[in-house]
Amino acid sequence: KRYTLHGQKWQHVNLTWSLRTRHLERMDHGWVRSDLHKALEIWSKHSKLTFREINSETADILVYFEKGYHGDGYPFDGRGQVLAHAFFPGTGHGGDAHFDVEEDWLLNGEQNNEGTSLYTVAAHEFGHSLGLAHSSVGGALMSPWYQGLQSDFELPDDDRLGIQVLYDSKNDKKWGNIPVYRPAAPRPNYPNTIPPRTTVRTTTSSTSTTTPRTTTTYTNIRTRQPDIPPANDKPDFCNTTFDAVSIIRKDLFFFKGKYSWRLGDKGLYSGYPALISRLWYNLPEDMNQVDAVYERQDHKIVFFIGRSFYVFNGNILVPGYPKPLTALGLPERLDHVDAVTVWGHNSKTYIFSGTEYWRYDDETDRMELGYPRDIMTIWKGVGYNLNAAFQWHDGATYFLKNRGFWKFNDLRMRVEQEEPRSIGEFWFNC
Amino acid sequence: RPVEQSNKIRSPPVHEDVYGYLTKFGYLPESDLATGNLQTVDQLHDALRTLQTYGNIPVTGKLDAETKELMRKPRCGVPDVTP
Repeated sequence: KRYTLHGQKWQHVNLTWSLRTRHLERMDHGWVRSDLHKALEIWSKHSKLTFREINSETADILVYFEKGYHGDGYPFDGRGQVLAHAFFPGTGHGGDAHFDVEEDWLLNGEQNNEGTSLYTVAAHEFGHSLGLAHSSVGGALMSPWYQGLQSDFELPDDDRLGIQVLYDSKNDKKWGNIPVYRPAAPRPNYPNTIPPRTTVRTTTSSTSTTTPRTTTTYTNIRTRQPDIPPANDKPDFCNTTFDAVSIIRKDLFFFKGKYSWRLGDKGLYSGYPALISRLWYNLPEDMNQVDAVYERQDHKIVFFIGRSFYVFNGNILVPGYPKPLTALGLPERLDHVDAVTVWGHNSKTYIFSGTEYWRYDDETDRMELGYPRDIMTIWKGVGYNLNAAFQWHDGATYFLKNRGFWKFNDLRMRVEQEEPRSIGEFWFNC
Repeated sequence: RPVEQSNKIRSPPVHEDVYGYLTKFGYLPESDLATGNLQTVDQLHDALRTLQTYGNIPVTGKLDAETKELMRKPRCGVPDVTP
């Protein structure tokens, strides 16, 4: 009595998924995508898996709503009994999940005993998409029978063990060269608990790769907690704008001046802000700020500073960099970049500066023709002269300017609300 | 519209539905069209026992009320017993 592995598994952990909207006239695509995203998070939370939504048939996991016979040899039966099915990892249908469009699907945690929770059923079906078959353990998510919506759902042990046999657990994560900061004691909750502002001194010679900036010798970040610079040095995240923001190795990094904050799934890591130079080596000594940062689809990390850009493999600067912005195909006249992000909608890289934006194709390494364009042409409601842009774990793109941000709705192609919301309140609990 | 029965209880499975259900979800081998549904009664009892184990209900090998109830429940379309 336990989970059952079905043999195949994905040979890569950074999976892509895409909702195909055939038969979806009656349902709100935004809520459907949100429920699917949350269902996938159940599995990524307990494994090395990551899921990125793209708008392409080439995604690893394609999600369809189908009716009756739909060409895969497993016809649906109308409302009741069979709710959905999914295919184990592999080519063709491999990984795909099909939902019976004739069911009465409840979205976004709606409660009513007549309908069926899409979130719950999707969580189960994605277990198949990842290589889990049914489990006979009572209460397991991979039990064949629908068990209703549990709002505070936590993955049962049987399912968690099954997925970790296939894709390890998150804690084993090898994060390239960036040291994963995991304090010995469980991290206290919260972003608004600022760690004590002490300086860390060592009597032994520093292992730091950069000469200490002050008479105090700091312990190198690679061996211990990030340095805690003297109080008067550090910016206060409740009282500042930000130069750049990006998701790097699944954590959310905010950059200001010479420092960065790092937010994980449980909030702000203690010991931050840390000097950027402690995580990314060989940035210019006289650097006052970074203009934009993003993690490429090949997981290299790109910093834009003035007229140059720097490509890092983990902490290490890739040989041959920095290069001028013109090497990307940006015009000579550009003296800086404001924001860069990969747009989940089409996996293209968008570069913003002033009132203009460009579209860059990471796969062909070329700036696309027909650019620059005015930001307002498609990014309705987003202002000019941005500070940052990034795609967050919920699949939406966020644009930051001054101390506010807009959440962009890919389907409506406009910001969710005209008035920007406070960055400090939303991300730092100010 | 007539009030739908709660939990979408479908009409109770009748004899061929039992074979259909057990075959569909992998408890009985696909019937061999050349020989038709010649599964033996023993095969049926074994299949019911496996289903009852999967569904965490008393394992009787018989098509009793709890088993019929289980077979009416909404579920995933992927077979439980995969070759």
